[in-house]
Amino acid sequence: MGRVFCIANQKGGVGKTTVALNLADAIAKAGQEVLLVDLDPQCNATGGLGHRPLPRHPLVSDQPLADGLLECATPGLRLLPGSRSFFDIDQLATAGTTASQQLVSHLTNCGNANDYVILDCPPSLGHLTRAALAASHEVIMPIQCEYFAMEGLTQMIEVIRDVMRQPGRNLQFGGIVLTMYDPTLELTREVDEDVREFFGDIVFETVIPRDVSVPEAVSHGQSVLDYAPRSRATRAMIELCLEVMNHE
Amino acid sequence: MGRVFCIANQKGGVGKTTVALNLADAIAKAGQEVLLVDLDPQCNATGGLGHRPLPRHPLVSDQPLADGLLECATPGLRLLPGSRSFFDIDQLATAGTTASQQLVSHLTNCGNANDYVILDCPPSLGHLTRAALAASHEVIMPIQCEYFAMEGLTQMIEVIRDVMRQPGRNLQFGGIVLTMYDPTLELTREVDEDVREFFGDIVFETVIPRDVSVPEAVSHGQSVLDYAPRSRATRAMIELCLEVMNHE
Ligand SMILES: Nc1ncnc2c1ncn2[C@@H]1O[C@H](COP(=O)(O)OP(=O)(O)OP(=O)(O)O)[C@@H](O)[C@H]1O
Ligand SMILES: Nc1ncnc2c1ncn2[C@@H]1O[C@H](COP(=O)(O)OP(=O)(O)OP(=O)(O)O)[C@@H](O)[C@H]1O
Ligand SMILES: [Mg+2]
Ligand SMILES: [Mg+2]
Repeated sequence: MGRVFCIANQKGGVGKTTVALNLADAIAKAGQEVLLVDLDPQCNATGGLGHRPLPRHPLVSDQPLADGLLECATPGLRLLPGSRSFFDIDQLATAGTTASQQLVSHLTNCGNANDYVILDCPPSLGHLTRAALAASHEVIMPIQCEYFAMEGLTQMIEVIRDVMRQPGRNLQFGGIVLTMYDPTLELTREVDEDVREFFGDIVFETVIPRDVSVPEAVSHGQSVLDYAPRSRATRAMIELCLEVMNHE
Repeated sequence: MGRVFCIANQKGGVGKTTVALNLADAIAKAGQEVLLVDLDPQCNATGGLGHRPLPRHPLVSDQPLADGLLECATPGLRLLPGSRSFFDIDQLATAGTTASQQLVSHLTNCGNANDYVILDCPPSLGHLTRAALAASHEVIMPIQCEYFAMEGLTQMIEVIRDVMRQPGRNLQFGGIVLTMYDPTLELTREVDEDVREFFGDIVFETVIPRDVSVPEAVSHGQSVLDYAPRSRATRAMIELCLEVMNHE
C-alpha cells in the first residue's frame, strides 16, 4: 500500500504545484513508482509537465483510470492529468454525495498500485480539497514566508482536523514546507522563526529557495530537476524528497 | 452611480488583494469616496488593512450593510470586511439561487453610495467570483509575469464573456495589470511582450514592481502607500490609480 500525500493550502500561489510536481519527480528519480494526480481545474501540474488537460477528468468519466495515465520524462513517474471540467464537479458535488465518495475510492485505489501518490489541490477549502484530504495519509502544506501565509493556516488546520476526525480516515500532518525562501529579506527570517516556534517539528528542515529556474522550468514543460539540475531549487527539492522518504 | 470594479483571477497569489487594497487606498487619497469589499473567505483584504473578519458576512446576514462598514486610515476609504463564513455561501449558493442574486443586488446598491467600489475575489471561478463579476462594471485582472499566469487567462476570459452576455449586465474589461514585475528576469520581459502582443491596449502601461515593502505593509495592517510612501510599489500604485481614473 503506497503513501498518499495531499499538497494543500487554500492560500493561492504559495507553491503547491511546484512542490507536488518536483517532489513527485524527485521520488521517481529515487527509484519509486509515483503517481501525480492533478485535482486543480487550472491544470498547472499537467501543463508544468508539458501535457494538455483532458476534456473530462478520468476520475469522473467512467473509463478505467489506467487509460487516463500519462508517462512522463522520468521513468516511474506517471501523471493523472487534470481537466477544466473540474469546475462543474466543484459546482455539483456537495461533501456527502456520490461524486465525492467516488473520488475518494478512486484515489484510494491509486494508492494500491503505486509506492507514492501525490495530489495537487486547488487554492480553496471546497470539497475537491476535502475529498483529496479524505483520500490521503499525509498532508504537506507549502507556505510562503509572508504575513498572509500565516493568517490562513488556522482555517486550513481546522479543515484538516475535521477530516482526521472522520471515521475510517488515517490522515496525518506530513509537514509544512517554506517556499520561495529569500534569506536576504528580514520578513522571510521573521516568518521562518514564527512558524518553527509555533509548529515545531512538523516544519521540514529543507526550505525551497526563490529561484527563477522554477518558473523557467514550467515554461519548458519540465521539472526543475530536468531543466536546471545544478540549480539551488533542484538541490532543495532533492533534500525535501529525502526528508519525506525518511519520515515514515 | 459609482464605478464598480472586480479584481479577479482564478490563479492564486498573483496580487489580487494587493492591487484591490492599494488601488482603493490611492483612489481615496485622490479625494474619492471608495468602498473596498472583501469577498474572499481568506479575508486578506480585511487583515491587510488591520481589521478582523466578522463571524457572518454583512452581505448575507440580514443587517443593513451600513452597520458593517469600517472606517480606514485614509479618509474616504471604507471597508466591508470579509468573513470566513463565506465558506458556507460558496458551498450553498449555486449560480441561480436567491443567495447569489441577493449578493448581486447588495453589491449594486453599494455602487450607488460611492464613487468607486472595489471587490476583492478569491482564487476561483466559483459563484462568488461570478456574482462579483455580475455586479461589476469593469474587471481588472492582475497577472504575474510567469508561464502559469498566461495559461489560466483563457479560462477566466471565457467566464467573463459568459457574464458579459447575460441580459442586464454591463461588464467590460477594465484591464490587465502586470504584478511582481522584475525587469532583471528574462522570463518577466518575455511574458510582458507576449501579453502586450496578445491583449494590446487592455494591458495597463503601469506595472507593479516586486518590492518587499508590499508584504511588509501587510504585516503592519497598512496600505503600502501609508507604510512606505517613497517605495517603488507606492509610486506604481499611484500611477495605476491615475490610469484607472482617467480610463473612463
Ligand atoms: N521556489 C520558487 N522560486 C521562484 N518562483 C517560484 C517558486 N515556487 C513557485 N514559484 C512560482 O510562483 C508561482 C506560484 O507557484 P505555484 O503555481 O506552484 O503555486 P500554487 O500554490 O500551486 O498556486 P495556485 O494556488 O494557483 O494553485 C508560479 O508561477 C511559480 O512558477
Ligand atoms: N509587488 C509585490 N512585490 C512583492 N510581493 C508582493 C507583491 N504583490 C504581492 N506580493 C506578495 O505576494 C503574495 C500574494 O499576493 P496577494 O495575496 O495580493 O495575491 P492574491 O492574488 O490576492 O492571492 P489569493 O489568490 O490567495 O487571493 C502576498 O504575500 C503579497 O504580499
Ligand atoms: Mg497550483
Ligand atoms: Mg487575495
